Amino acid sequence: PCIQKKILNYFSRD
Amino acid sequence: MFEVRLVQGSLLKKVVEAIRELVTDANIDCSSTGLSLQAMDSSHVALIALLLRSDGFEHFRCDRNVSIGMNLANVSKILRTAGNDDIITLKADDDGDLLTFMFESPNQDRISDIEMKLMDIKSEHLGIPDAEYEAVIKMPSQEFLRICKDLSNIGDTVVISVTKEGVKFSTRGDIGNANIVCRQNTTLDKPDDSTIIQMKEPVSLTFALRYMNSFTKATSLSSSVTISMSSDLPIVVEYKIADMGYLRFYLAPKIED
Repeated sequence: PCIQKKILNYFSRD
Repeated sequence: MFEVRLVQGSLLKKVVEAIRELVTDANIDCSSTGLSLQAMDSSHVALIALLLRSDGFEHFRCDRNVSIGMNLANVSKILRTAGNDDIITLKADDDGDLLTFMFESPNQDRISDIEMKLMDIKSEHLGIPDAEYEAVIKMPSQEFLRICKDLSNIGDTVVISVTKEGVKFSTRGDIGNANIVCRQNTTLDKPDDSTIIQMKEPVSLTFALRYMNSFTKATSLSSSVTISMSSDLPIVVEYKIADMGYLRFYLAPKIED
């Protein structure tokens, strides 16, 4: 039931 | 010219062992500030951030900012030939494609040098904003290692919940459920054994235990670990590197579908 979020959902590309 | 000398060479060995499971190839960015590394795991779920400040090195020369691209499995093979008490020097020429490792035994009776071919790695650099976390837990790193290892016998994910009662690590699996609660415990004569919980808001997040277990490969770097959580941010698992910097692991949470 849980989906794994990606780190790119939280941190922006420089 | 890039040349740095680290008296406590074992720190470099420990750092590489701590990250090589998650990251295959990485750039070490060298500047007058020190050495830093930022890398994502291949699934883009976890981010590693390493800082080794220049003042922690006995000698630190970096004439211009350079990125040194390396395969961490190869670095690990090379560092395994260094003794735990060895002094490690890293050297590279400007525009060169080799990094030289020099290992000196403490009494200088054995000196080895190994040249490693460098790689051209295109890596994405992510901006990590400064954040005020809702809950920050400082606990013995051995205790965190044990919790992650024990819970992996039962389930694949861990729910970390911080309330004013303490921090609860929970998992569930086919054979049943498990909960481990750690309460604040300030041992004044042994601060390294303390568990300190700072909480602004209760927070509860779910993470893959496979990644948490991988982060605990850094346990030997520090007697304590700091875990920072906010409801809408990746968790930060930080191991301080004595007087030099830190190794931080960011992990995106799992959320309800």
